Amino acid sequence: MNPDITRERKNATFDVEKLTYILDGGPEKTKRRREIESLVFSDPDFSEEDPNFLSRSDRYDQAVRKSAQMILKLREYGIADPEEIYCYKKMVQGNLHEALGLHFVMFLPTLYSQCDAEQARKWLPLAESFQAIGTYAQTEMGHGTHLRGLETTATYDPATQEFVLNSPTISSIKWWPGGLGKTSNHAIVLAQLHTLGNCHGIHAFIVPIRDMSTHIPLPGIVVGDIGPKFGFSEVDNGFLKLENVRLPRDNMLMKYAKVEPDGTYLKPPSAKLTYGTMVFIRSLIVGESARALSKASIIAIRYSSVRHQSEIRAGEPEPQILDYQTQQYKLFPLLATAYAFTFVGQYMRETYQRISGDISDGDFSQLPELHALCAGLKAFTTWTTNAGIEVCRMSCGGHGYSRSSALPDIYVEFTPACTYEGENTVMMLQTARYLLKSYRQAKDGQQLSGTVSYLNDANLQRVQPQTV
Amino acid sequence: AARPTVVDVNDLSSLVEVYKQRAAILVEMAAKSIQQELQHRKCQEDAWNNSSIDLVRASDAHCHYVVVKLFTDKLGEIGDTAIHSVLSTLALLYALHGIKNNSGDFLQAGLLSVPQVLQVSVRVKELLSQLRPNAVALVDSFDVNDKRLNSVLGRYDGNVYEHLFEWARSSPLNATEVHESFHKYLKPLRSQL
Repeated sequence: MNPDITRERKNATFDVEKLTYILDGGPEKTKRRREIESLVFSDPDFSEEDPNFLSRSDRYDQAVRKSAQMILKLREYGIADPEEIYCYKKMVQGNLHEALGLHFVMFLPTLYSQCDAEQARKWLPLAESFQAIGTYAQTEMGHGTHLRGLETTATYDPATQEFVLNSPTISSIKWWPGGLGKTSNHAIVLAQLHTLGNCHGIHAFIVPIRDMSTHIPLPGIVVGDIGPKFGFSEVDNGFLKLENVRLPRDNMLMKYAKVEPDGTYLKPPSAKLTYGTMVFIRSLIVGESARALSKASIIAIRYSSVRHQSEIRAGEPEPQILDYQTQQYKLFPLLATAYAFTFVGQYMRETYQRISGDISDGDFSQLPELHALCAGLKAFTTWTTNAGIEVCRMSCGGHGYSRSSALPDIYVEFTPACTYEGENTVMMLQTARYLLKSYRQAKDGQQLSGTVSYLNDANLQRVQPQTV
Repeated sequence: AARPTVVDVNDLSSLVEVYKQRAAILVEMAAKSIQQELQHRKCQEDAWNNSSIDLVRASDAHCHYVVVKLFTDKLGEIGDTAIHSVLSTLALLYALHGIKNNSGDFLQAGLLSVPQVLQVSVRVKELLSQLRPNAVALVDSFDVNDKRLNSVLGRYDGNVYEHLFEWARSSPLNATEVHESFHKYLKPLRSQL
């Protein structure tokens, strides 16, 4: 053990283990997390080549091997709790992402939340047994956050009771979804629904894209990997071009909106329901921000405690870098932010669970606020974290540029969070829409609740912009 | 300008209040920007677009307030005195550092005076020194296993340089002492010069 870091630990004024319990949400959770960690770290099946020394194809190959192992072992150990599955996966992945990620985080949750009873009976067993390996194809080459701009069409043909899915333009090609290029054999595709001559906006369809036994792309399906990116080397982010692909009517997810056999369209109770999966993901992203910033802080602060450079008093031995005020000013506010985001992540998870329970009971009243809060906090935390990881990396001098530090990986694997699941500026504007609506309600004398209740504050009239 | 709210820079609930008011005022300023655009006969959509910088700032301030508030609320759940103390220091640093980075908002809104902003800067430095002894213990508390962190610099044992050298030696480029390119290109090059 390095003597500097040993001395640092002796200086602590609190019980580290107790604080770990608070961060995990209690001693039982810490104990269980460590059990899961040891399951992974002591398992020779998860030993791997250092990805830094592999080609892209080998990295993808190694990642799929580990994912397949992980799925078998989750069953073997009987780990079924979503949080524990999430924890297990994080241990297997380390700082990287995996090709099957979206199957767990988007495909399955969407089937659970958007299939009607009959569809659930058909699709859930296939998806849970990995016969159907799925992804979530929303983003297009030319369209992302603005869902209403998506061009992919799903046109209902009452004569055959089928939908015809098509990519009408080059910019409508589905682009980016993780696991789409080489891994998945199904995709939940978001498309503009057309029936009886009317367009009813974005709806979700289950689209088979590869043969379930040969894995060869199906007729009318042009699918592949979009090529190397800044990071995410383990993920086959893919493209999907649909050439008038015909689907049975019951491949449209119909828990809420429906299309009758004759083509009649039945509206969903809330337009925001398709947003349900995104709200879930965004509440998770807040926790991801906390984890990424925590890891970067751990690396930068531990290294700053063992690294000696320059001198504070002439002639004295080189001090630890952490004794310089400028280094503290770079790292300690980020450490505080990592703690802040950890607690916000805990709050978001609890709030999402509470409100999604209400939604299942038919109470949508808090969905607008949750949607706005998730959007804003996703943007706020990822922007701050993105910048913070880079500060931590540069605080490690030249070695922060070595991949052995893990800081380049932590950065390139995290930074997409500022654009995926809603580009941050658009997210902030979505939150602003809710804030302005609440502001006007407050001005009209309505009593607000939740995180915007401060807009009822009588002092609001204090600031009057001066006419120039 | 409004009368500066009395802010105790050592009191987190007072700081939550000042973040709340900053957010409220920025929301109001965004609303008034839209109003002014409409008064200049702009349509609703253009008024919105021409106010979007203010709108983003208002949302950012709202989120910042929510984060400061949730951090402060969390402290109320911590029973252990020593942990409560160190987390309070972190929360105070987070809130004051945010004020320092956005002091223009607080000054412009009349929530803080210039002397108060200067006081915040002094307080931030004090908090850095206060946290220094606990820095490593605070990152240890995240309890991220070395195998998961996968970082030579962030190793729990702090033995960075030995493992940095070992990692470099294992790079495939070092699999042979002489890389094949020497015989393929450099040696022939010499014979032609």
